[in-house]
Amino acid sequence: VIELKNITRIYKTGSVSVDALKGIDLTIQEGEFVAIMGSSGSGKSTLMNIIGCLDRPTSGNYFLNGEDVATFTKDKLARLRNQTLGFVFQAFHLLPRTTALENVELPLLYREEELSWKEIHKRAREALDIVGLSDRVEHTPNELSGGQKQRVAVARALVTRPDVLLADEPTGNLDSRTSLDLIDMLQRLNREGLTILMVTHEPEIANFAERIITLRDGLIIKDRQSVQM
Amino acid sequence: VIELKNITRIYKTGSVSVDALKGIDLTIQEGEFVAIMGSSGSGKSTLMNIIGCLDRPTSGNYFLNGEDVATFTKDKLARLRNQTLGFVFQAFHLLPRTTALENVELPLLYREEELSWKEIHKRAREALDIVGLSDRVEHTPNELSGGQKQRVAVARALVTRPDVLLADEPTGNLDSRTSLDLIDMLQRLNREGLTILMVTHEPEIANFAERIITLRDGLIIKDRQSVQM
Ligand SMILES: Nc1ncnc2c1ncn2[C@@H]1O[C@H](COP(=O)(O)OP(=O)(O)OP(=O)(O)O)[C@@H](O)[C@H]1O
Ligand SMILES: Nc1ncnc2c1ncn2[C@@H]1O[C@H](COP(=O)(O)OP(=O)(O)OP(=O)(O)O)[C@@H](O)[C@H]1O
Ligand SMILES: [Mg+2]
Ligand SMILES: [Mg+2]
Repeated sequence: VIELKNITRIYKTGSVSVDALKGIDLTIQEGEFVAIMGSSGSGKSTLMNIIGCLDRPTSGNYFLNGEDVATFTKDKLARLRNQTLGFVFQAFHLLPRTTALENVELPLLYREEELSWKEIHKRAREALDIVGLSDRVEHTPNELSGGQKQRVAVARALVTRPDVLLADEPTGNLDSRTSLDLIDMLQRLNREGLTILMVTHEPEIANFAERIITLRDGLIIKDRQSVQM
Repeated sequence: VIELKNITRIYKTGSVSVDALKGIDLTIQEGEFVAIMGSSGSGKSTLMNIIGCLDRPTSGNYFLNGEDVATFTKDKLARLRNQTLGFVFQAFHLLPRTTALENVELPLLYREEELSWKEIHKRAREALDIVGLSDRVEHTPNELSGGQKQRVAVARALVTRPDVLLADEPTGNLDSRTSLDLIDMLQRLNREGLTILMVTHEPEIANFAERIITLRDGLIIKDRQSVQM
């Protein structure tokens, strides 16, 4: 479903340029559960942003369900990001003066099929419920702990029932118990058909995936089946 | 050096109130290296904010070097936060349009002793060097990876050579290798006299401390010597 061919991404900062991705070839099949690991600065978020259509590569091709993403119109890209892909950002990016419930409802307001308010509230509450936050729905982000904000970001990414979930460090701010509950929930959704790409720096979390890809300095240096727990 | 007596903190959100800390008694001696663990929402950041004089308790007393913090003037609190305490926030809080170097220099500009620009640049560069970011000093936060932003936050907290470092999840966004380098560096600073309180959810990181305190629902439920690695 996702196919990257020789993807590069160079950032230019004034006179300096950073080679964040140096030639990525990657194929992800529908229904896979892939973990992406690698040291800080190795290019993981850059790769996720390109796959999530939030950024364009400097060179190379990205085929999503067989179509070249470079040919997509702005409208098509927006619809894709809203309906096909779910994104959990490393920095969450929640709307500040908005409650957890409203933050999670937001993606549903952009759907082309008109959902009733009753259905929107119901789905958002369910999403917050599965990440253990049913008692925090009225809190705004600055009234939430770091790990609670992170879980709101996960709920928001799942509420539109996407085909592909792109999660950048979804357990970085969570204790072991809460992390395991979350990854357990993701594994269940994967068995029900959700394709998952998850950046993580924790090996125990990565082992819940079926395949582990390791980046170093903008290149894939390892791509293997994980030792399933 | 730090003494908390029956500290409580209640957040009031509209009609709902959250009992974030329910009676914390805690004594930290000079030179200790303490890890604080506990599930998401258990009160760790709230506790750190009170110890760091960024927030006031609802009731109870906080003695810093024998003096009751409730009696301090605004000026004294500001000076304390700038010179005695170093704080690494769970969400980093870097200035957005400012380079890594400038972000790290900032606390030095507020010092009462006038430092020369030469000395300020030198100290900021050293701080960024010990967290492995000497090649990213000119980048602004949106030109840095998640783990690089986290390390800038650590460098900024250390540049004033504080007596006490309060670090809220300092390795949450770092891969294992970079995390171990960082905690190794903190252990070295601790041996040189720095008192450290570090929130972490990773047991391997917590074991680098000498003492591990565990919070649950706003109370300390465990306080023991760690199994030193
Ligand atoms: N301003 C606020 N208003 C209301 N409730 C708040 C506020 N800030 C925090 N809380 C609540 O207080 C509790 C403790 O929050 P705190 O940030 O201390 O948790 P934490 O242990 O640091 O969690 P995490 O590991 O997720 O970072 C949480 O349940 C949170 O929802
Ligand atoms: N806008 C930008 N301009 C210049 N350089 C950038 C920019 N964004 C990222 N970089 C650099 O590109 C490299 C890759 O960044 P990326 O965010 O993909 O790393 P990462 O693997 O996600 O790291 P982490 O684990 O720390 O989150 C880093 O070295 C970073 O400094
Ligand atoms: Mg990243
Ligand atoms: Mg916290």
